[in-house]
Amino acid sequence: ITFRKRIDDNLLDKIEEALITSDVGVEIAVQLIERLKALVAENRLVESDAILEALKNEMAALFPALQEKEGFLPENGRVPGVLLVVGVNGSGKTTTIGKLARYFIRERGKKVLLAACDTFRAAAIEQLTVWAERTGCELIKGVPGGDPAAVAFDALVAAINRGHDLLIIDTAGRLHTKVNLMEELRKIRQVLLKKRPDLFVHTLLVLDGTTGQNALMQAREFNGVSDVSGLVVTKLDGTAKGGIVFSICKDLSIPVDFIGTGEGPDDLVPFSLPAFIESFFK
Amino acid sequence: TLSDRLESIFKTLRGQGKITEQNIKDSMRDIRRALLEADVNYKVAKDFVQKVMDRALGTEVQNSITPGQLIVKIVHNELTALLGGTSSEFSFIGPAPHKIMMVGLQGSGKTTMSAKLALYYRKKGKRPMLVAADVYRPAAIKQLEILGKSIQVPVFIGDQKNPVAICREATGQSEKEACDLIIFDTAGRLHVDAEMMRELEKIAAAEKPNEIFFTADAMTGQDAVNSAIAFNDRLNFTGVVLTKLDGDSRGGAALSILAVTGKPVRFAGIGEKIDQIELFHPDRLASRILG
Ligand SMILES: Nc1nc2c(ncn2[C@@H]2O[C@H](COP(=O)(O)OP(=O)(O)OP(=O)(O)O)[C@@H](O)[C@H]2O)c(=O)[nH]1
Ligand SMILES: Nc1nc2c(ncn2[C@@H]2O[C@H](COP(=O)(O)OP(=O)(O)OP(=O)(O)O)[C@@H](O)[C@H]2O)c(=O)[nH]1
Ligand SMILES: [Mg+2]
Ligand SMILES: [Mg+2]
Repeated sequence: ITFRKRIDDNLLDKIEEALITSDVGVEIAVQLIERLKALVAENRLVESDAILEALKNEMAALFPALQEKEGFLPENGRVPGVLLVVGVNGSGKTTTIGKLARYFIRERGKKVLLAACDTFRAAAIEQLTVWAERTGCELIKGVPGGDPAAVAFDALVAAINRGHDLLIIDTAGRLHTKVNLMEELRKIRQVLLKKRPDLFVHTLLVLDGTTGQNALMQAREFNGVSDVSGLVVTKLDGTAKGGIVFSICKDLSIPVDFIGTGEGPDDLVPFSLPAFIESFFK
Repeated sequence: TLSDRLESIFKTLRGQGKITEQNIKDSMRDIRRALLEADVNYKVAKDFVQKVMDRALGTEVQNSITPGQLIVKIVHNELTALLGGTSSEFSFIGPAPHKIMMVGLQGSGKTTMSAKLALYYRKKGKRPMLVAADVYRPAAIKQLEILGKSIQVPVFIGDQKNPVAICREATGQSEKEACDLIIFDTAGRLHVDAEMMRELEKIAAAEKPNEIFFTADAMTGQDAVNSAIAFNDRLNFTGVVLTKLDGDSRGGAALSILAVTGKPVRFAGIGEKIDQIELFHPDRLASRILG
């Protein structure tokens, strides 16, 4: 977008369009436009060239919680740490786990164990098995159709006994509207915490970057049953912007931990708020 | 709901006197907002609301006892018409074997939908064959193999690493097996991946499928128009299938895709099980978009 004119309604309309087509949502787009109007009224924003910078600053100022403040993992030796990976069907959970394994093994020198707790979908276990082989880590699995909570329990026991730093649990995709499936997820988490009450469980909600306003519904429901600690937004190597994270941050204060930028094991980028905001206006 | 919102607005307005043209124009803001909240694309929503406004200004809205309800009725009718009118069974043209090619972004539901279509047509007396042309995703071929086995539909697995060659080989094999419907499952891909889009063009050119179904996730947001336009420009797809409609996303992406490509939505995926597919119902989606 080029802003070589004065700040008028036409310019603000263009900005509104840019925001809404990034899936930021009407409410937040309106909120940001109101902030810009206030700055103009206070004479703190005069040049149209300055409006883009002002907008970026407002986005960063309104959502500081998007950037994870504490460390992503327990660094005080509280092992094993558990990453419980959840989300709706097809969002990129299994692939993200492969990338996380690569990241933690290669970049952070951790000993990682994977758990194949999607016992429902065709070839889900086979798919995760390929990722375990690719990244060089062990995998705990059950039988197709088995109880995911039982596999999770076995995996935690294995992680404790074998001295793993990190246990990453793959779960079946599930729509947040399916009450029984959401209860199954609650049970998986409870089983882990029952085995070890002081267990560090970081629940990662994997969101497809192309998702629209429904992402907020997803975040609320998954948060309700599994206390979401962070988001991974996938498929941002396409043309989608992932603007839905702003509403989720505003409503639930959940940060974004990583973004997915492709289908290979190295296509995972730790989240950076300035870089993310920059990408909106490319 | 939009209906409630408009009703309460017009109730207040009527209390202040006659409904004016300006009142009707102002109510378009609420309609546009409802569409955007339902994930309808920004430009599509703008054009659509303009159409509705022209309709509303030309009718009895101003004299109606329930102007809000009447406007919503106009919106619903316009939406339903845009989405395809009455849902219609479509049939294959020309002699068998007929071919369906599934295309779309990653994770949209192509593999599952391929199996669903195979079962749907098997129940209708066809002899389908599934073709595993995704050589990239780990265990994708295994996934289709397991699904095919569960519905007693043969799955062609080439020994080639090249999807174009696999599809060629499958078509040859289908003649031997007397299959009259071939369903090609392809790998998910980004519309901005030139090489992968080229691969689809090659498969389509070689196989000349009767139907190319763009598979879209019902929860897709504003980006739906970008991928739909790109896939349509490259492949001129013949239809759209909308998946994961068993969730609570409003489904505005479907309107966006229809508006920018003009291609009809044929089927709806309404669950994870292989029998959870139905013909697309435009009026049902219209109600869903309006909330
Ligand atoms: N381009 C791109 N594709 C991705 C990304 N992450 C995942 N994918 C692709 O998205 C598709 C779905 O990924 P999966 O990992 O199977 O998703 P899932 O959430 O585990 O799916 P279910 O278990 O069926 O719910 C695959 O084709 C992946 O390669 C990403 O960041 N970019
Ligand atoms: N609830 C629900 N889930 C669905 C529906 N259609 C597909 N799924 C699920 O969505 C996920 C992705 O489906 P796939 O068939 O693997 O998607 P795909 O397009 O083949 O994925 P790629 O090949 O990686 O691009 C799986 O978990 C499916 O079970 C549907 O209509 N409803
Ligand atoms: Mg998975
Ligand atoms: Mg597939």
